[in-house]
Amino acid sequence: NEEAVAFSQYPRPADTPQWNSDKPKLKDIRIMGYSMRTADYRYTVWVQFDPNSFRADFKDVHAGELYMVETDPNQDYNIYKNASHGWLLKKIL
Amino acid sequence: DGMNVLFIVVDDLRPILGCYGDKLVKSPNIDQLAAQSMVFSNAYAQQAVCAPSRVSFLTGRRPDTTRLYDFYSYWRVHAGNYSTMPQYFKENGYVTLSVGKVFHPGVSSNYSDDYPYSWSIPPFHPSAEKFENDKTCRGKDGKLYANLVCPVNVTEMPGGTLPDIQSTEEAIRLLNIMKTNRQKFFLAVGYHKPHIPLRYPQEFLKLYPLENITLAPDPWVPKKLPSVAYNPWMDVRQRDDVKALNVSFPYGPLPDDFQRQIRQSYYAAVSYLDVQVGRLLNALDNVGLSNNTIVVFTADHGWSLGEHGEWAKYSNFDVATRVPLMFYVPGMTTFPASQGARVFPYLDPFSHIGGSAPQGQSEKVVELVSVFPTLAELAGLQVPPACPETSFGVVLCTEGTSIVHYFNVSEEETEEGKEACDDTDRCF
Repeated sequence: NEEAVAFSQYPRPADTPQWNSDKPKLKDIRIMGYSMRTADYRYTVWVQFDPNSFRADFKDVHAGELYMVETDPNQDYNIYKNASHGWLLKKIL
Repeated sequence: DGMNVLFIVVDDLRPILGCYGDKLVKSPNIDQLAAQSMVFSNAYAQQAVCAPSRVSFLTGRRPDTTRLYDFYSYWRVHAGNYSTMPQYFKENGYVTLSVGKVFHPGVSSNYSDDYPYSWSIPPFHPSAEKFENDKTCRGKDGKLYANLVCPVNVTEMPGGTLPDIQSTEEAIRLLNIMKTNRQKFFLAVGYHKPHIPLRYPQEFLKLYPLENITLAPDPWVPKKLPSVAYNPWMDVRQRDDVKALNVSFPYGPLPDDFQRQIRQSYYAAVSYLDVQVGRLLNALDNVGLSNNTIVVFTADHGWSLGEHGEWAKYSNFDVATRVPLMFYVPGMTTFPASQGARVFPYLDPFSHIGGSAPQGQSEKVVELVSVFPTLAELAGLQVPPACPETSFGVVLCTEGTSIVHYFNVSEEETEEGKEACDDTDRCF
Protein backbone atom coordinates (compact mmCIF):
# COMPACT_ATOMS: atom_id res chain seq x y z
CA ASN A 1 0.00 0.00 0.00
CA GLU A 2 1.06 3.55 -0.59
CA GLU A 3 1.65 4.55 3.04
CA ALA A 4 5.35 5.14 3.74
CA VAL A 5 6.51 2.85 6.54
CA ALA A 6 9.88 2.39 8.24
CA PHE A 7 10.76 -0.79 10.12
CA SER A 8 13.37 -1.00 12.88
CA GLN A 9 14.21 -3.72 15.31
CA TYR A 10 16.22 -4.27 18.48
CA PRO A 11 17.23 -7.47 20.32
CA ARG A 12 17.08 -8.08 24.08
CA PRO A 13 18.36 -10.95 26.27
CA ALA A 14 15.59 -10.65 28.89
CA ASP A 15 12.38 -8.85 29.87
CA THR A 16 14.14 -6.66 32.42
CA PRO A 17 17.35 -4.63 32.05
CA GLN A 18 20.58 -6.49 32.71
CA TRP A 19 24.28 -5.89 32.03
CA ASN A 20 24.06 -7.11 28.39
CA SER A 21 20.65 -5.64 27.51
CA ASP A 22 22.22 -3.04 25.23
CA LYS A 23 24.32 -5.38 23.15
CA PRO A 24 23.32 -9.03 23.57
CA LYS A 25 25.37 -11.56 21.66
CA LEU A 26 23.32 -13.53 19.11
CA LYS A 27 23.30 -16.65 21.32
CA ASP A 28 21.83 -14.62 24.21
CA ILE A 29 19.00 -12.96 22.28
CA ARG A 30 15.59 -14.13 23.54
CA ILE A 31 13.34 -11.22 22.54
CA MET A 32 13.20 -9.04 19.41
CA GLY A 33 11.46 -5.67 19.36
CA TYR A 34 10.00 -4.95 15.94
CA SER A 35 8.99 -1.32 15.31
CA MET A 36 6.77 0.00 12.55
CA ARG A 37 6.79 3.74 11.94
CA THR A 38 4.39 5.77 9.85
CA ALA A 39 3.64 9.47 9.73
CA ASP A 40 0.91 8.90 12.34
CA TYR A 41 2.13 6.36 14.86
CA ARG A 42 4.98 4.23 16.19
CA TYR A 43 4.04 0.62 16.97
CA THR A 44 6.45 -1.84 18.57
CA VAL A 45 5.97 -5.45 19.63
CA TRP A 46 8.59 -7.25 21.69
CA VAL A 47 8.26 -10.92 20.75
CA GLN A 48 10.00 -14.20 21.59
CA PHE A 49 13.04 -14.84 19.38
CA ASP A 50 14.99 -18.06 18.81
CA PRO A 51 18.65 -17.30 17.97
CA ASN A 52 19.21 -20.76 16.55
CA SER A 53 16.42 -20.74 13.98
CA PHE A 54 16.32 -16.92 13.74
CA ARG A 55 12.58 -17.20 14.20
CA ALA A 56 10.45 -14.55 15.86
CA ASP A 57 7.26 -15.85 17.42
CA PHE A 58 4.61 -13.12 16.97
CA LYS A 59 2.16 -15.23 18.96
CA ASP A 60 4.38 -14.79 22.00
CA VAL A 61 4.26 -11.03 22.59
CA HIS A 62 6.19 -10.00 25.73
CA ALA A 63 5.25 -6.30 25.55
CA GLY A 64 4.03 -3.60 23.21
CA GLU A 65 4.31 0.12 22.62
CA LEU A 66 2.05 2.46 20.71
CA TYR A 67 2.67 6.21 20.42
CA MET A 68 0.62 8.66 18.37
CA VAL A 69 2.89 11.17 16.62
CA GLU A 70 0.49 14.09 16.68
CA THR A 71 -0.34 13.97 20.38
CA ASP A 72 2.85 12.37 21.74
CA PRO A 73 5.81 13.18 19.43
CA ASN A 74 8.35 12.44 22.20
CA GLN A 75 6.97 8.94 22.82
CA ASP A 76 6.34 9.39 26.53
CA TYR A 77 2.81 7.98 26.84
CA ASN A 78 2.55 4.38 25.74
CA ILE A 79 -1.11 3.64 24.88
CA TYR A 80 -0.52 0.05 23.79
CA LYS A 81 -2.68 -1.32 26.62
CA ASN A 82 -5.46 1.23 26.05
CA ALA A 83 -5.85 0.81 22.32
CA SER A 84 -7.04 -2.00 20.10
CA HIS A 85 -4.10 -2.85 17.91
CA GLY A 86 -4.89 -6.23 16.43
CA TRP A 87 -4.85 -4.65 12.98
CA LEU A 88 -1.41 -3.22 13.67
CA LEU A 89 -0.04 -6.64 14.56
CA LYS A 90 -1.44 -7.96 11.27
CA LYS A 91 0.12 -5.05 9.47
CA ILE A 92 3.58 -5.45 10.97
CA LEU A 93 3.44 -9.14 10.08
CA ASP B 1 28.94 9.48 -18.02
CA GLY B 2 27.89 8.78 -14.42
CA MET B 3 28.57 11.21 -11.63
CA ASN B 4 31.05 10.63 -8.85
CA VAL B 5 29.69 9.79 -5.39
CA LEU B 6 30.87 11.21 -2.07
CA PHE B 7 29.14 9.20 0.68
CA ILE B 8 29.50 10.74 4.15
CA VAL B 9 28.34 8.59 7.07
CA VAL B 10 28.57 9.86 10.63
CA ASP B 11 28.73 7.69 13.76
CA ASP B 12 25.81 8.13 16.20
CA LEU B 13 24.59 11.44 14.75
CA ARG B 14 20.96 12.24 15.45
CA PRO B 15 19.50 15.12 13.38
CA ILE B 16 20.85 17.81 15.73
CA LEU B 17 21.55 20.16 12.81
CA GLY B 18 20.40 23.63 11.82
CA CYS B 19 18.81 22.25 8.65
CA TYR B 20 16.72 19.92 10.81
CA GLY B 21 15.41 22.80 12.87
CA ASP B 22 17.73 22.64 15.89
CA LYS B 23 18.04 26.21 17.18
CA LEU B 24 21.10 25.74 19.38
CA VAL B 25 23.56 23.87 17.18
CA LYS B 26 26.18 25.52 14.94
CA SER B 27 26.41 23.38 11.80
CA PRO B 28 26.84 25.88 8.95
CA ASN B 29 28.65 23.57 6.56
CA ILE B 30 26.14 20.74 6.77
CA ASP B 31 23.35 23.31 6.54
CA GLN B 32 24.98 24.73 3.39
CA LEU B 33 24.99 21.22 1.88
CA ALA B 34 21.32 20.81 2.85
CA ALA B 35 20.49 24.12 1.17
CA GLN B 36 21.35 22.44 -2.13
CA SER B 37 20.05 18.99 -1.34
CA MET B 38 16.92 16.92 -0.95
CA VAL B 39 16.57 16.50 2.81
CA PHE B 40 14.53 13.69 4.38
CA SER B 41 13.13 14.68 7.77
CA ASN B 42 11.86 11.22 8.71
CA ALA B 43 14.65 8.77 7.90
CA TYR B 44 15.20 5.78 10.19
CA ALA B 45 17.87 3.14 10.72
CA GLN B 46 16.97 -0.53 10.70
CA GLN B 47 18.67 -1.12 14.06
CA ALA B 48 20.10 1.42 16.51
CA VAL B 49 23.59 -0.03 16.87
CA CYS B 50 26.65 0.37 14.64
CA ALA B 51 27.53 -2.90 12.90
CA PRO B 52 23.99 -4.19 12.22
CA SER B 53 22.87 -0.80 10.90
CA ARG B 54 25.91 -0.35 8.66
CA VAL B 55 25.84 -3.85 7.22
CA SER B 56 22.11 -3.37 6.61
CA PHE B 57 22.31 -0.14 4.62
CA LEU B 58 25.53 -1.13 2.85
CA THR B 59 23.97 -4.39 1.59
CA GLY B 60 20.43 -3.05 1.21
CA ARG B 61 19.11 -5.91 3.37
CA ARG B 62 17.32 -5.87 6.71
CA PRO B 63 18.93 -7.32 9.86
CA ASP B 64 16.68 -10.39 9.69
CA THR B 65 18.34 -11.11 6.33
CA THR B 66 21.93 -10.18 7.22
CA ARG B 67 21.28 -12.05 10.52
CA LEU B 68 23.58 -9.57 12.22
CA TYR B 69 22.09 -8.21 15.46
CA ASP B 70 25.41 -7.94 17.29
CA PHE B 71 29.03 -7.48 16.15
CA TYR B 72 30.19 -11.04 15.72
CA SER B 73 29.33 -12.42 12.29
CA TYR B 74 30.24 -11.63 8.67
CA TRP B 75 27.17 -11.79 6.42
CA ARG B 76 28.96 -13.48 3.51
CA VAL B 77 29.78 -16.44 5.77
CA HIS B 78 26.87 -16.34 8.20
CA ALA B 79 23.82 -15.41 6.10
CA GLY B 80 24.45 -14.96 2.37
CA ASN B 81 26.99 -13.59 -0.11
CA TYR B 82 25.14 -10.30 -0.58
CA SER B 83 26.64 -7.65 -2.83
CA THR B 84 27.25 -4.29 -1.19
CA MET B 85 26.55 -0.81 -2.48
CA PRO B 86 30.26 0.04 -3.01
CA GLN B 87 30.81 -3.37 -4.61
CA TYR B 88 27.97 -2.62 -7.04
CA PHE B 89 29.53 0.73 -7.98
CA LYS B 90 32.90 -0.99 -8.34
CA GLU B 91 31.35 -3.54 -10.71
CA ASN B 92 29.97 -0.59 -12.68
CA GLY B 93 33.30 1.05 -13.40
CA TYR B 94 33.83 3.15 -10.27
CA VAL B 95 36.99 3.34 -8.20
CA THR B 96 35.63 2.70 -4.70
CA LEU B 97 37.44 4.09 -1.67
CA SER B 98 36.80 3.91 2.07
CA VAL B 99 38.15 6.40 4.62
CA GLY B 100 37.47 6.12 8.38
CA LYS B 101 34.52 4.22 9.83
CA VAL B 102 32.25 3.05 6.98
CA PHE B 103 31.84 -0.62 7.77
CA HIS B 104 32.12 -1.37 11.46
CA PRO B 105 35.64 -2.74 11.94
CA GLY B 106 36.14 -6.32 13.13
CA VAL B 107 34.30 -9.60 12.54
CA SER B 108 31.21 -8.02 10.95
CA SER B 109 33.29 -6.80 7.98
CA ASN B 110 35.76 -9.70 7.96
CA TYR B 111 38.48 -7.60 9.64
CA SER B 112 38.94 -5.98 6.21
CA ASP B 113 36.01 -3.56 5.78
CA ASP B 114 34.91 -6.15 3.21
CA TYR B 115 37.97 -5.46 1.03
CA PRO B 116 38.53 -6.45 -1.78
CA TYR B 117 34.85 -7.08 -2.52
CA SER B 118 33.71 -3.53 -1.72
CA TRP B 119 36.78 -1.40 -2.23
CA SER B 120 39.35 -0.86 -4.99
CA ILE B 121 42.22 -0.23 -2.57
CA PRO B 122 42.69 -1.17 1.11
CA PRO B 123 40.46 1.05 3.29
CA PHE B 124 42.11 3.86 5.27
CA HIS B 125 41.85 3.96 9.05
CA PRO B 126 43.24 6.95 10.93
CA SER B 127 46.21 5.96 13.09
CA ALA B 128 44.84 8.08 15.96
CA GLU B 129 41.83 5.70 16.16
CA LYS B 130 43.74 3.28 18.39
CA PHE B 131 43.99 5.91 21.14
CA GLU B 132 40.23 6.61 21.06
CA ASN B 133 39.49 4.83 24.33
CA ASP B 134 42.78 5.54 26.08
CA LYS B 135 43.13 7.76 29.13
CA THR B 136 43.57 11.03 27.23
CA CYS B 137 40.98 13.19 29.03
CA ARG B 138 42.40 15.60 31.61
CA GLY B 139 40.41 15.60 34.85
CA LYS B 140 40.05 18.48 37.33
CA ASP B 141 42.95 16.95 39.27
CA GLY B 142 45.15 17.19 36.19
CA LYS B 143 45.30 13.41 35.80
CA LEU B 144 44.30 11.58 32.59
CA TYR B 145 41.11 9.51 32.40
CA ALA B 146 38.98 7.60 29.88
CA ASN B 147 35.97 9.87 30.29
CA LEU B 148 32.67 10.23 28.45
CA VAL B 149 32.94 14.04 28.40
CA CYS B 150 36.38 14.69 26.96
CA PRO B 151 37.23 18.13 25.52
CA VAL B 152 40.95 17.98 24.70
CA ASN B 153 43.92 20.09 23.71
CA VAL B 154 44.65 18.44 20.36
CA THR B 155 48.36 19.26 20.57
CA GLU B 156 48.53 17.07 23.68
CA MET B 157 46.95 14.09 21.89
CA PRO B 158 49.08 11.18 20.67
CA GLY B 159 50.46 12.31 17.31
CA GLY B 160 48.99 15.77 17.94
CA THR B 161 45.81 14.92 16.06
CA LEU B 162 42.42 13.19 16.22
CA PRO B 163 40.94 10.44 14.01
CA ASP B 164 38.42 12.61 12.13
CA ILE B 165 41.05 15.24 11.35
CA GLN B 166 43.20 12.50 9.81
CA SER B 167 40.22 11.10 7.88
CA THR B 168 39.49 14.50 6.35
CA GLU B 169 43.12 14.91 5.33
CA GLU B 170 43.16 11.47 3.68
CA ALA B 171 39.85 12.07 1.88
CA ILE B 172 41.17 15.38 0.50
CA ARG B 173 44.34 13.61 -0.63
CA LEU B 174 42.27 10.99 -2.48
CA LEU B 175 40.07 13.66 -4.12
CA ASN B 176 43.19 15.25 -5.56
CA ILE B 177 44.37 11.91 -6.93
CA MET B 178 40.94 11.17 -8.44
CA LYS B 179 40.97 14.58 -10.05
CA THR B 180 44.38 14.01 -11.60
CA ASN B 181 43.52 10.50 -12.77
CA ARG B 182 40.14 11.69 -14.05
CA GLN B 183 38.58 8.51 -12.69
CA LYS B 184 34.95 8.09 -11.68
CA PHE B 185 34.92 7.43 -7.95
CA PHE B 186 32.71 6.35 -5.06
CA LEU B 187 34.42 7.80 -2.00
CA ALA B 188 32.93 6.83 1.38
CA VAL B 189 34.06 8.89 4.37
CA GLY B 190 33.06 7.67 7.84
CA TYR B 191 33.43 10.12 10.72
CA HIS B 192 33.73 8.87 14.31
CA LYS B 193 32.27 11.79 16.22
CA PRO B 194 29.84 12.29 17.95
CA HIS B 195 30.23 8.59 18.91
CA ILE B 196 31.51 8.31 22.50
CA PRO B 197 33.88 9.22 24.02
CA LEU B 198 32.83 12.80 23.31
CA ARG B 199 36.47 13.68 22.60
CA TYR B 200 36.86 16.86 20.54
CA PRO B 201 39.04 20.01 20.42
CA GLN B 202 38.20 21.90 23.63
CA GLU B 203 37.74 25.24 21.80
CA PHE B 204 34.34 23.97 20.52
CA LEU B 205 33.02 24.25 24.08
CA LYS B 206 33.01 28.04 23.60
CA LEU B 207 30.12 27.64 21.15
CA TYR B 208 27.90 26.14 23.89
CA PRO B 209 28.10 27.91 27.28
CA LEU B 210 26.73 25.51 29.91
CA GLU B 211 24.10 28.05 30.99
CA ASN B 212 22.52 27.68 27.54
CA ILE B 213 22.23 23.91 27.82
CA THR B 214 18.95 22.43 29.07
CA LEU B 215 17.95 18.92 30.08
CA ALA B 216 16.04 16.77 27.60
CA PRO B 217 12.34 17.72 27.41
CA ASP B 218 11.39 14.37 28.98
CA PRO B 219 14.32 13.20 31.15
CA TRP B 220 12.31 10.55 33.03
CA VAL B 221 11.59 6.88 32.37
CA PRO B 222 7.98 6.85 31.09
CA LYS B 223 5.52 5.13 33.47
CA LYS B 224 4.11 2.74 30.89
CA LEU B 225 7.39 1.91 29.18
CA PRO B 226 7.74 -1.89 29.14
CA SER B 227 10.94 -2.84 31.00
CA VAL B 228 12.14 -4.85 27.96
CA ALA B 229 12.14 -1.63 25.89
CA TYR B 230 14.47 0.27 28.22
CA ASN B 231 18.18 0.60 27.31
CA PRO B 232 20.39 0.75 30.44
CA TRP B 233 23.24 2.63 28.61
CA MET B 234 26.03 0.31 29.80
CA ASP B 235 28.78 1.76 27.59
CA VAL B 236 28.18 5.22 29.06
CA ARG B 237 28.34 3.78 32.60
CA GLN B 238 31.76 2.29 31.92
CA ARG B 239 33.41 5.67 31.34
CA ASP B 240 35.57 6.91 34.23
CA ASP B 241 33.64 10.14 34.86
CA VAL B 242 30.27 8.31 34.89
CA LYS B 243 31.61 5.47 37.06
CA ALA B 244 32.73 8.06 39.62
CA LEU B 245 29.09 9.20 39.97
CA ASN B 246 28.02 5.81 41.33
CA VAL B 247 24.71 5.92 39.53
CA SER B 248 22.26 3.13 40.34
CA PHE B 249 21.46 0.44 37.79
CA PRO B 250 19.41 0.31 35.62
CA TYR B 251 17.50 3.59 35.79
CA GLY B 252 19.98 6.06 37.27
CA PRO B 253 19.35 8.95 36.88
CA LEU B 254 22.53 10.89 36.18
CA PRO B 255 22.84 14.19 38.13
CA ASP B 256 21.18 17.05 36.21
CA ASP B 257 24.41 19.00 35.94
CA PHE B 258 26.24 16.07 34.39
CA GLN B 259 23.35 15.43 32.00
CA ARG B 260 23.80 19.00 30.76
CA GLN B 261 27.55 18.47 30.39
CA ILE B 262 26.92 15.40 28.21
CA ARG B 263 24.48 17.35 26.05
CA GLN B 264 26.91 20.29 25.84
CA SER B 265 29.70 17.99 24.64
CA TYR B 266 27.47 16.21 22.13
CA TYR B 267 26.67 19.61 20.57
CA ALA B 268 30.36 20.58 20.63
CA ALA B 269 31.28 17.30 18.93
CA VAL B 270 28.66 17.98 16.23
CA SER B 271 30.20 21.37 15.48
CA TYR B 272 33.65 19.74 15.36
CA LEU B 273 32.23 17.24 12.85
CA ASP B 274 30.69 20.12 10.87
CA VAL B 275 34.14 21.67 10.47
CA GLN B 276 35.47 18.37 9.08
CA VAL B 277 32.58 18.14 6.61
CA GLY B 278 33.15 21.79 5.66
CA ARG B 279 36.84 21.16 4.94
CA LEU B 280 35.97 18.09 2.87
CA LEU B 281 33.30 19.84 0.77
CA ASN B 282 35.55 22.88 0.33
CA ALA B 283 38.16 20.52 -1.11
CA LEU B 284 35.55 19.12 -3.53
CA ASP B 285 35.19 22.70 -4.78
CA ASN B 286 38.95 23.15 -4.96
CA VAL B 287 39.38 20.15 -7.27
CA GLY B 288 36.47 21.39 -9.38
CA LEU B 289 34.30 18.31 -8.83
CA SER B 290 31.29 19.85 -7.07
CA ASN B 291 29.31 19.96 -10.29
CA ASN B 292 29.60 16.29 -11.08
CA THR B 293 29.63 14.61 -7.71
CA ILE B 294 26.56 13.35 -5.86
CA VAL B 295 26.96 13.92 -2.12
CA VAL B 296 25.05 11.78 0.38
CA PHE B 297 25.09 12.74 4.05
CA THR B 298 23.69 10.37 6.68
CA ALA B 299 24.40 8.52 9.94
CA ASP B 300 24.19 4.91 11.11
CA HIS B 301 21.63 5.71 13.85
CA GLY B 302 20.79 8.36 16.44
CA TRP B 303 21.62 8.78 20.14
CA SER B 304 19.49 9.41 23.24
CA LEU B 305 20.49 12.59 25.07
CA GLY B 306 18.55 11.88 28.27
CA GLU B 307 15.10 11.43 26.74
CA HIS B 308 13.11 8.73 28.58
CA GLY B 309 15.94 8.63 31.14
CA GLU B 310 18.14 6.97 28.51
CA TRP B 311 21.54 7.69 26.93
CA ALA B 312 23.21 6.16 23.89
CA LYS B 313 21.38 4.17 21.22
CA TYR B 314 20.31 0.49 21.76
CA SER B 315 16.56 1.03 21.56
CA ASN B 316 13.65 1.46 19.15
CA PHE B 317 12.89 5.02 20.21
CA ASP B 318 12.88 7.69 17.49
CA VAL B 319 15.81 9.49 19.14
CA ALA B 320 17.91 6.34 18.70
CA THR B 321 16.78 5.40 15.19
CA ARG B 322 16.09 8.69 13.38
CA VAL B 323 19.02 9.94 11.26
CA PRO B 324 19.87 12.84 8.98
CA LEU B 325 19.58 11.86 5.31
CA MET B 326 20.21 14.21 2.40
CA PHE B 327 21.19 13.91 -1.24
CA TYR B 328 23.00 16.64 -3.20
CA VAL B 329 22.58 15.90 -6.93
CA PRO B 330 24.00 18.58 -9.27
CA GLY B 331 21.48 19.48 -11.92
CA MET B 332 18.66 17.86 -9.98
CA THR B 333 18.57 19.24 -6.44
CA THR B 334 20.40 22.36 -7.53
CA PHE B 335 21.43 24.06 -10.77
CA PRO B 336 25.09 23.45 -11.63
CA ALA B 337 27.16 26.40 -10.44
CA SER B 338 28.76 28.50 -13.17
CA GLN B 339 32.29 27.44 -14.03
CA GLY B 340 34.70 28.17 -11.22
CA ALA B 341 31.99 29.35 -8.80
CA ARG B 342 32.23 27.78 -5.35
CA VAL B 343 29.36 25.54 -4.28
CA PHE B 344 30.63 24.66 -0.79
CA PRO B 345 32.86 27.47 0.50
CA TYR B 346 34.09 26.60 4.01
CA LEU B 347 32.01 28.29 6.74
CA ASP B 348 33.54 28.81 10.19
CA PRO B 349 31.03 27.88 12.92
CA PHE B 350 32.78 30.35 15.23
CA SER B 351 32.01 33.31 13.01
CA HIS B 352 29.30 32.26 10.57
CA ILE B 353 25.96 33.94 11.21
CA GLY B 354 22.59 32.84 9.91
CA GLY B 355 21.20 29.56 8.77
CA SER B 356 19.92 28.16 5.51
CA ALA B 357 16.82 26.19 4.72
CA PRO B 358 17.01 22.87 2.87
CA GLN B 359 16.52 23.14 -0.88
CA GLY B 360 13.94 20.40 -0.95
CA GLN B 361 12.45 18.64 2.03
CA SER B 362 10.42 15.49 2.32
CA GLU B 363 8.48 14.46 5.40
CA LYS B 364 7.97 10.98 3.98
CA VAL B 365 8.95 8.16 6.34
CA VAL B 366 11.96 6.47 4.73
CA GLU B 367 14.61 3.93 5.73
CA LEU B 368 18.38 3.60 5.44
CA VAL B 369 17.88 0.24 3.71
CA SER B 370 16.62 2.32 0.74
CA VAL B 371 19.88 4.25 0.28
CA PHE B 372 21.45 1.58 -1.96
CA PRO B 373 18.67 1.50 -4.62
CA THR B 374 18.24 5.28 -4.39
CA LEU B 375 21.92 6.02 -5.01
CA ALA B 376 22.04 3.49 -7.85
CA GLU B 377 19.15 5.27 -9.54
CA LEU B 378 20.66 8.73 -9.00
CA ALA B 379 23.95 7.57 -10.50
CA GLY B 380 22.17 6.19 -13.55
CA LEU B 381 22.93 2.56 -12.73
CA GLN B 382 20.40 -0.25 -13.00
CA VAL B 383 18.44 -0.29 -9.74
CA PRO B 384 18.96 -3.61 -7.93
CA PRO B 385 15.79 -5.76 -8.08
CA ALA B 386 13.51 -6.11 -5.07
CA CYS B 387 14.37 -9.15 -2.97
CA PRO B 388 11.98 -12.10 -2.92
CA GLU B 389 10.39 -13.05 0.43
CA THR B 390 13.46 -15.12 1.31
CA SER B 391 16.70 -13.94 -0.28
CA PHE B 392 19.54 -15.71 1.50
CA GLY B 393 20.61 -17.19 -1.80
CA VAL B 394 20.26 -14.00 -3.83
CA VAL B 395 23.53 -12.14 -4.38
CA LEU B 396 22.07 -8.84 -5.66
CA CYS B 397 18.70 -7.51 -4.58
CA THR B 398 17.40 -4.95 -2.11
CA GLU B 399 14.82 -4.97 0.68
CA GLY B 400 14.56 -1.20 0.41
CA THR B 401 13.02 0.82 -2.40
CA SER B 402 14.43 3.78 -4.28
CA ILE B 403 13.09 7.06 -2.86
CA VAL B 404 14.03 9.18 -5.87
CA HIS B 405 10.32 9.59 -6.64
CA TYR B 406 10.02 11.49 -3.35
CA PHE B 407 12.44 14.04 -4.73
CA ASN B 408 9.40 15.63 -6.36
CA VAL B 409 7.77 17.81 -3.74
CA SER B 410 4.23 16.49 -3.94
CA GLU B 411 0.96 18.23 -3.09
CA GLU B 412 0.50 17.18 0.52
CA GLU B 413 4.07 18.15 1.37
CA THR B 414 4.08 21.68 -0.01
CA GLU B 415 3.10 24.53 2.25
CA GLU B 416 -0.21 26.22 1.39
CA GLY B 417 0.00 28.10 -1.86
CA LYS B 418 3.34 26.74 -3.03
CA GLU B 419 2.93 25.19 -6.45
CA ALA B 420 3.11 21.41 -6.36
CA CYS B 421 5.96 20.03 -8.36
CA ASP B 422 5.49 17.32 -10.91
CA ASP B 423 8.76 17.91 -12.74
CA THR B 424 11.84 17.39 -10.61
CA ASP B 425 14.20 19.19 -12.96
CA ARG B 426 11.97 22.24 -13.24
CA CYS B 427 11.40 22.39 -9.47
CA PHE B 428 14.99 22.27 -8.53
